[in-house]
Amino acid sequence: VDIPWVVKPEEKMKFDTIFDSLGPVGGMLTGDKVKPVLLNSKLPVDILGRVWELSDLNRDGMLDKDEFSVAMYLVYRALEGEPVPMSLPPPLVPPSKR
Amino acid sequence: QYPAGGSSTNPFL
Repeated sequence: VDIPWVVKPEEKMKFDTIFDSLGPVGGMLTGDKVKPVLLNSKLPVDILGRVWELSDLNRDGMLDKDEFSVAMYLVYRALEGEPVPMSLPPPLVPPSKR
Repeated sequence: QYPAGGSSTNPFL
């Protein structure tokens, strides 16, 4: 499936910078490192819980760089007033995980 | 820490 990822290269660079600043271990960020960042958005916790569900694609309780970009993308869109989807639309699935 | 039956991988539940 050759759909372009909705996370644009310049956004991905910004999200990667945030990811690296949070001190990933083995290329992964644990939930307790990501949680305060998402809480900073001031979005309701149930929305953030859904953002996590959608972005932790392999359900391992940690986010890698691509999963973190999905989470940040959803948070930024939610802050712009767009609803967080109930399931991840294909263009939001990172190309590395299709 | 997590509610029974909740996802133990989701830090927001």
